[in-house]
Amino acid sequence: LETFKSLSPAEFFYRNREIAGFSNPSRALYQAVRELVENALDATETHGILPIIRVYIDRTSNPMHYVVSVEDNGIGVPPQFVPKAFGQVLFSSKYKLRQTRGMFGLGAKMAILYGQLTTGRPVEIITSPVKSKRVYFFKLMIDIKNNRPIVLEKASWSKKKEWHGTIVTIALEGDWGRAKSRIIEYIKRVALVTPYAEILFKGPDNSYFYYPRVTTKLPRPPREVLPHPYGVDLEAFKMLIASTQESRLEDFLVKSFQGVGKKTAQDLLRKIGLPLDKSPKKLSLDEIKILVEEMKKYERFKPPRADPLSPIGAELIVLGLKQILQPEFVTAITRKPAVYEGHPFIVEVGLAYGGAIESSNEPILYRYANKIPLLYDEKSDVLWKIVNELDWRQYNVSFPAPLAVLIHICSTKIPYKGVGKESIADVPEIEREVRNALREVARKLRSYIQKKQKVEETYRK
Amino acid sequence: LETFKSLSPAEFFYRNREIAGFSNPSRALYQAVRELVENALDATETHGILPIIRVYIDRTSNPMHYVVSVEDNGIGVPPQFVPKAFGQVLFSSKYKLRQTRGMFGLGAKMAILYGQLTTGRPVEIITSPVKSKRVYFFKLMIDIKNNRPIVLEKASWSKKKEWHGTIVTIALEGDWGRAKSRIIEYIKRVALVTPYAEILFKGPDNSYFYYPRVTTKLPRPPREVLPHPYGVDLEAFKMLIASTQESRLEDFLVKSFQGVGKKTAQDLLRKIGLPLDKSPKKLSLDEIKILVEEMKKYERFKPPRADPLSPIGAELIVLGLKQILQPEFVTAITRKPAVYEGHPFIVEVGLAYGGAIESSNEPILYRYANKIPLLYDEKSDVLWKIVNELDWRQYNVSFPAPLAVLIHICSTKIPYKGVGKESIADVPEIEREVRNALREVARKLRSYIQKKQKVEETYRK
Ligand SMILES: Nc1ncnc2c1ncn2[C@@H]1O[C@H](COP(=O)(O)OP(=O)(O)OP(=O)(O)O)[C@@H](O)[C@H]1O
Ligand SMILES: Nc1ncnc2c1ncn2[C@@H]1O[C@H](COP(=O)(O)OP(=O)(O)OP(=O)(O)O)[C@@H](O)[C@H]1O
Ligand SMILES: [Mg+2]
Ligand SMILES: [Mg+2]
Repeated sequence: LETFKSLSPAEFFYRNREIAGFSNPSRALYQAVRELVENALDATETHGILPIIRVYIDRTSNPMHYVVSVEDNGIGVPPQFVPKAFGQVLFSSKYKLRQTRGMFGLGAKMAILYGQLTTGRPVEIITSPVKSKRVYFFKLMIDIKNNRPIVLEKASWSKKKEWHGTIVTIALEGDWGRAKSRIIEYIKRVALVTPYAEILFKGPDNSYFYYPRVTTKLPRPPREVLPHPYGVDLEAFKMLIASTQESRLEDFLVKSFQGVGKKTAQDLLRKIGLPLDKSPKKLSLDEIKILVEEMKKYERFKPPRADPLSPIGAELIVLGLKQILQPEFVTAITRKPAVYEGHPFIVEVGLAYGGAIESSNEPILYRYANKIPLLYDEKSDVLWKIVNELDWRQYNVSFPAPLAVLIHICSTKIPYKGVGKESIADVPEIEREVRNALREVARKLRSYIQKKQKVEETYRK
Repeated sequence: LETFKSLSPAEFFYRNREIAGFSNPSRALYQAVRELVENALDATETHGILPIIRVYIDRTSNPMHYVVSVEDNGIGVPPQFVPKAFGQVLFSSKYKLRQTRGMFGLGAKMAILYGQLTTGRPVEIITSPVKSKRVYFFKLMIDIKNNRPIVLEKASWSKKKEWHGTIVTIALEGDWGRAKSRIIEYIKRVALVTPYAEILFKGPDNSYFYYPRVTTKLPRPPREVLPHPYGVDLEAFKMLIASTQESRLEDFLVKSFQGVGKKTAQDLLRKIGLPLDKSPKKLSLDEIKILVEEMKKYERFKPPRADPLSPIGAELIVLGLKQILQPEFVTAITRKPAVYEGHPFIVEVGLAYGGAIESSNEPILYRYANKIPLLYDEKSDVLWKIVNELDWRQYNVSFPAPLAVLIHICSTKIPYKGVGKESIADVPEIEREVRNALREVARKLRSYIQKKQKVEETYRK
């Protein structure tokens, strides 16, 4: 006879932690570092603060245990939210339609959970919000069965100097020997696309990596937006109806979506034969289905706006590729925004060729999503599939060749394959847009190669 | 100013459904079929019932919508649990230490959720438990915000004939054109390792695939076990203490773990200096840490037992490989059980060479986990890494070569990389065991190739 039960989200992710990237001590150390660094960048850049980030990994008396500490000068965490922000799984300030690195409400908690189950030690949080006059200290553990924080200690004191930000310190089992090269590569690739950030990294072997700020020009911070009508599904639509204050269907459409003006709403509703002033909450399920179906095919919505998103920029991609690769040829483009399932997204592709790049049997691929470098699971990423399915000979490239490709996707939601954020799922609209962007830069490479060949031929004659 | 909120597990997986394999209509159709088929096999084989499984995919008036219906002769679902089993995310009868295909409490709900958000239609469940005199009918939807079922309709009637089992019918958006070959391959690979099951599949294009039962010999059903002491972490240990009825530490160890006899428990406790009769609930956190640390290094626990697990068996693997590949040479082994993080696991490897197998640049890999065929994300699977990192020339195989490898891992917990169950994470103990198993069968292949070469040389002379 079968016995049934439910699990709290904390117990679910504790039992299945390899799903969040915590599959072994080496991978866990990497994942803990990146979850904290990504939180630090979200707390600074997203809020118009030039990031200063310190990452310290120290040894402990136990050769398998390390202490990871990440400090930032960000907006801090309001003290009343600290316990849940760090002690309750699926609790977040990023459950919005805004481009941030974080999106699951899980990252910090997974690192803390892993520390707790391997060392038994609590996490220490020190934080001070921007406008606050006090600094707050917390020692926390997670009550896994019930998915809630256990506050072991808390304290606060008045600020002695002008400081705002957060320091998160976790003791956990790790494997620096195996994780070192990946962690260092991750930090380097973060610095490549955030030249306005100052990053200091110290490893447990006392190796230091320092990336100074090379520009004080911060990209415009991403903004929260309304969903775009393309691909909005039935359930999302029902949730918008449930939370709307609008009593007229026409106003509901204009206020709930981006890209829907008054005229467009009227045209769409007349097309389906729904009254402009009907109350959205009075729509029957069949009327909702017809409306959603029609919105999917409707051709006159304005395309999504680019300005709420925060791309790296073609200029910075070229600069970054030049710096790390010293290529003979480099080009980059930032595409206009497209949409998938109501989410606007921008694809950026950079391509570097020749020079100091070593020849290899396939292109070297640098993947980024919302400015996060993706280092694992390359071969199950849709981006790798696209780069390797391209017929490069059509662009005068025959392997082995010295070719590197950088692809960045930014969006209000990145369709990751897993909560460990390592590879991107096969979403048709994204696939199509990346393929077109790649062909665009590949054509530029081809012109360069052809010109160069012409010059060499003329020279030989 | 940041605003914080929490999500229910249903809303979390609704918003991030690509993480569960529902990333596009083609993939969703595949995933829905497999989630239901895996539930059907768990409901039969795990309970000593020879499986009879029917999978029907029908078209609807909407060219993008299909109806998927899976019927089994399994143990059924008790009516009081049907709403939660199919309407509450993270609700399951498989949250145990037992080898089953299901493990997350998510699969059926994801398929139902996807159907709901793409077609707006409820799932229909018909079920009758083995001992019941009645058949039960439910029409359900999922309240996503609150993670609970909405029962739209229910009914029951007395059984007219001897039937037990379950029929799950879901209407969802799909893409049969793109999904067809994968779905058919999946069904075929299921049949390969379940020759005691009768499986009928009907596609929306009225294509039929019928796999009759070829043996009535059911493998012994898997049994629930206690955790093995190796690699049990601090949190798991604390949960065992919280739920134990034992008042003496020695009895607690013997009763809570497999492989720990009375003498072993006494020896271990004396080694650390803990009293045999101390109450486990009175252990301090430091004492727990010392005990867990010591258990990890202790060498005298009995190894895990094989009989609670349910391998395919070397004989069946050889039979299956012969049937589908018609090779010249085939061998298979089932290894003794090993342990990772308290979970016993068994590795089985089959190897087929030559004959009708086409030559290719890398081995053809058939991956199975708890008898589930894994078709996607091959290149991010630890199994693919191991097969391709092996130096096959040491075994007289040089590519291109006609070589196929089948690897099956069965365990009380498969460390999947994602909740979509498509690839296996890098767990050191499993990696080591698979590598050794692969070398074992590769050596047999080498002897065969060497013998064959000798014969050919003698023949030429
Ligand atoms: N360094 C930090 N500064 C400010 N706020 C932070 C910081 N770290 C975490 N937070 C807050 O805690 C919340 C939870 O962080 P957590 O990493 O668990 O989830 P997330 O970042 O929202 O999503 P993800 O799981 O994708 O990382 C964040 O949403 C943010 O509000
Ligand atoms: N065909 C079936 N026959 C009997 N019980 C079933 C059937 N399908 C589902 N169930 C019951 O419903 C529960 C929930 O199924 P669901 O697929 O959502 O999760 P799971 O199988 O436990 O785990 P997973 O997410 O890994 O599939 C199962 O644990 C099982 O008890
Ligand atoms: Mg985060
Ligand atoms: Mg299931």
